[in-house]
Order: sequence, then C-alpha cells, then structure tokens
Amino acid sequence: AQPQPGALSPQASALLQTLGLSPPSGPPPTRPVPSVMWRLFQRGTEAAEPQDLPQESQPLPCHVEELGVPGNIVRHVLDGGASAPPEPASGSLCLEKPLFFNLSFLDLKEQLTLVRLELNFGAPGDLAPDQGWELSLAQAQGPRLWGQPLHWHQREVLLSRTVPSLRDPLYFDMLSLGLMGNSTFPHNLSLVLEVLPAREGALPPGSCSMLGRSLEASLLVVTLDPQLCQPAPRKR
Amino acid sequence: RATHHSPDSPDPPCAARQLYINFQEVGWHNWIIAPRGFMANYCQGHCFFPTATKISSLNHAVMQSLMHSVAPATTPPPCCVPVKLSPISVLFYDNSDNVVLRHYEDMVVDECGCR
Repeated sequence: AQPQPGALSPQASALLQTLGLSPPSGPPPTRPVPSVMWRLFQRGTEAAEPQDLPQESQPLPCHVEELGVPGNIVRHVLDGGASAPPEPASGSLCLEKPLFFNLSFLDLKEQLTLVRLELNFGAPGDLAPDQGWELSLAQAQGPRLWGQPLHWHQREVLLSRTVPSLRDPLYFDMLSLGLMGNSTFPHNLSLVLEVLPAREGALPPGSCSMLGRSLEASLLVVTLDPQLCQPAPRKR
Repeated sequence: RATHHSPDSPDPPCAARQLYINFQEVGWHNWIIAPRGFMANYCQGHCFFPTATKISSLNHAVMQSLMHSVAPATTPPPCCVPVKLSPISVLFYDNSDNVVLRHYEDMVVDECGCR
C-alpha cells in the first residue's frame, strides 16, 4: 500500500526509532530555539572535536559540563498551562498562574538528573523596580488531564522566596524540592505560581496583568540514557 | 557483504572515505535544527595482506587473509570496517514541540581497519 502523504515509510520509521527520534508530524515548527540550547549544542560540538588534551583534562563522557550533571539528552519544555492567567483571588496577590509541563515523552530507561524551572518575566523595568517580590510555587495535587481545569484548592507549597527584582530570569531546581526524585516517573508536572509585592504600596495600574502576559515559564530536563553512553576505554 | 577479490585487485586498500550526511537530502531538515549535516565517512577498500598490515587489523584478519590466499573460493577476505568512531550532538524539535539536544555516540568514522 502507498503511504499517506506526509506519512513515514516503514523503513524511515524504523531508522528514526533506532535513533530515538520522534519528529513533528505536522508543519515545520516555528518555535525559536532558546539560547541555552544553542549554547549547550555548541559546547557539545566543541567537546566532540579531537583535542590533544591529557586524559584528565578530557571532558567526561555523558556529562553536561555547563549544567554540571550527568546526561546525554537535554530537553527544553515550554509551559502548556492556561495562556490567560486568572484574576488574583485576593487584593495583595498580583499574579496567580497555573503552569503545566507535559513530560510524557520521557522514556522509562532514562534517568532524570536535572529538572530546572526557568521563570522569565521579560524586562518589566517600569514595574516598581525597587519593590521586591514574594514568589510562591505550589504543586497541584491529584491526577489532572491535559486541557482540563486545575483544582485550585489541591496544592502543596514547594517553596516561598523573596526576590529583589523580576528583571533577570529565575531558576528553581525541581529535583532538590523533592519532586520526581523517587521511583515513580512523572508524566506531567502541574504547578501554581503566585507573585505578590513584598511591601505594601500601590503598583502602577495594569502592572500585574502585564506581568502575567510577559511571563514565560519553561523546564530544562536533563536525562541520562545509559544505553547511549559508552564507558571510557580501559587502559590495558 | 564480503566479496572475493584477488590480491592483484585494482581496489584501493581499506581506508576511510568521505561521506557527507545532508539532512536536507534525507528530508529531515524541517525538524533538525543543527547541524545541517555532518561528515560521517565510511570504510571501503581491500583487506589483502601484507598491504593491510599498515592499518589497524586483528590477528584473526591476518589469518583469514592467509586462508583466503590459498582457498579464495571458501574463505572470503577480511572486511574493511570502522574501528574508531566519534560522537556528535544533534539539536532538533520533537513531536511535542520541545527543543531537544541529544548526544549520539559512534556517528563519525575516524579510522577503518580489517576485521
């Protein structure tokens, strides 16, 4: 039988599966490549070049030098939560944003070595620069299916932190927060982010909604697939 | 596939030859971000001794070659195969719209030998 237009031949599917690749089935992606991924790619390419370095200076195999963790697969996952943040529940709360990360692509044989949440609020320079902000991150409890509403009352606070500014990206190591460190393998990660001013005071009108619109949340997931990793050659 | 050649075969000795994998040619360019392609190389050439002693060869290959010289109909010559390879990293989109960086071992042939 002739394959459907756009469908892969059995040979191509087998080749892709052998390489652990699952290409997009629709139109070509237009999502920009995050700078961290470009940087990691360039570092990895440089490390693969033949170098006349002594054995002790050679880069470790299956190790992501820049992130300081073992791994041979790095994924940049965008937040798939609600695009329009709901109105804050209380007067002092500036932003309450559900974050949802679909991790169903993880293979059972992969070992998680880093799960880093990045919050980028853009450059809200005019948004009370000396204000200081309190951030709270909670994990939504119980099962939740993709696209279904979150039960806001079922949450476990993972961290509360005061930051002086929202100008620079904020990073949170999710494994150190006790998430996903056990044998159970997550298929998704549902979080709730709350942001409120650290001090009493009037914020510029519309600043909280601007904060919600400019927020970009992503997850950097590093895994180690031992089958893809060759041990260093033994000296005889 | 091992093919039978006589020692005076016009084939050049076993060595790495240039092979460029072009992701556009194989239709993967829409979702592989980088590299656009890479020099993967391949091995080709004869493995007749003593010529093949200049390249990395197993003792078994020497003995197989010896047998091939006296009984070419029943013993094929050794094979010219990759003996040293190096890795590359590939940056691509997956089917969940994630940007993925994956490290692949044994993607580039650096050296060939008789096995």
